[in-house]
Amino acid sequence: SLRLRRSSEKIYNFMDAQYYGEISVGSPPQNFSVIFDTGSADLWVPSSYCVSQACAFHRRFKAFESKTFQHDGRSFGIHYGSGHLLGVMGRDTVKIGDMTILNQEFGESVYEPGSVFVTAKFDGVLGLAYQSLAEILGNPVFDNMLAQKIVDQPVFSFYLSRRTRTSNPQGELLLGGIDETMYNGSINWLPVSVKRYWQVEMDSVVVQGAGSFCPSGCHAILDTGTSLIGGPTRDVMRLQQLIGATPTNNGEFVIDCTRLSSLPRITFILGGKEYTLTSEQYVRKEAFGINDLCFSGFQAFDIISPEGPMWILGDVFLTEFYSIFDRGLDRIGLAQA
Amino acid sequence: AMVRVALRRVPSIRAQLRTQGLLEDFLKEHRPDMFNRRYAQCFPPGTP
Repeated sequence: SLRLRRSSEKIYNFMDAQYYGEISVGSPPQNFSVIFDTGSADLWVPSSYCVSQACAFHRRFKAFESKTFQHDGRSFGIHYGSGHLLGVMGRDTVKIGDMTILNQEFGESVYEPGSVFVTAKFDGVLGLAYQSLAEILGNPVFDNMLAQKIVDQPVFSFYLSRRTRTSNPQGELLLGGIDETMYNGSINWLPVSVKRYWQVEMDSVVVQGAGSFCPSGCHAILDTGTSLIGGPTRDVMRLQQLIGATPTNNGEFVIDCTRLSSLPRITFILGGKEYTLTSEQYVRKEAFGINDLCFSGFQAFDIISPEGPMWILGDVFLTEFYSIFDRGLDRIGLAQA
Repeated sequence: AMVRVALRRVPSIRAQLRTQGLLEDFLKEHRPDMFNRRYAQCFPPGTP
């Protein structure tokens, strides 16, 4: 039951995922758009046998058309609020760009519950966390890339742009290296504290002129599969007050867009280095009719872990800082994007 | 031995549901407390 519970948490969070890219599975290749998620470790795509409404809106894997497909025989389930995402496991060739990964374990979902995936713009998920987080037995994709010596360097890097209308690319994942054109200044390296998520120790979170949170240190996860910054309820509720955010019926927090210039800066201190977000960076503006709505980029997550209180640094943070995930030395690099 | 994967940014499912006026009903139907569970590896026994 712990395993099911663990994976259930992944699926819900995809409500906030925003960035996706293309991969292919099978021979000849069948294309899918997937979230490249550092907060999970499995690869799954919809199956051609999927009977759910959600699957009708997405590309589905046709195992019978792939010459390299190997049936696994095991099923997998991802518990999901009022239902389960159910699937079967298999192995096949996966291509990402020009790179070919052989015998990759992956899941084909045959039942996707509820309405979430009807709305999703992506077909599936490709997890980039450590193997200990994987639900599907076998190596996660990047582990297989390392085992098959497909990449020279055991690192991957994310550039995520928040200026989607004008920027090209809107984001970039570089597998096997670091793109020096995507950041300014030097890289600050942080050791991974627990090899499960991409988890590091955080020194503190400081609100300009109003005190700090986790003053004696806490842990943070860098997660490309979510958009917000999460933290313990007690801290985040106080943080929402300090930035003048008020709750909605949906558990979101809105801010008066005209007040943005007066809001404090918020600084995350990691490895002794300050990572500061201005209000323009931590507030999310979303068009709503003819107006913009401003949402707080912070969300309460109570995470009970052996390491104590945890924060989640999602896209709101990662759009400002180029991030490098180094499996060779088990460390995360951050630099000004 | 490197590959660049272009990423596209799209509105999140949450943003789309909100725009369509479906978010509140969705959250009622799908137990919002589940949102907080994603990262919890081991709730102590008896945790509500």
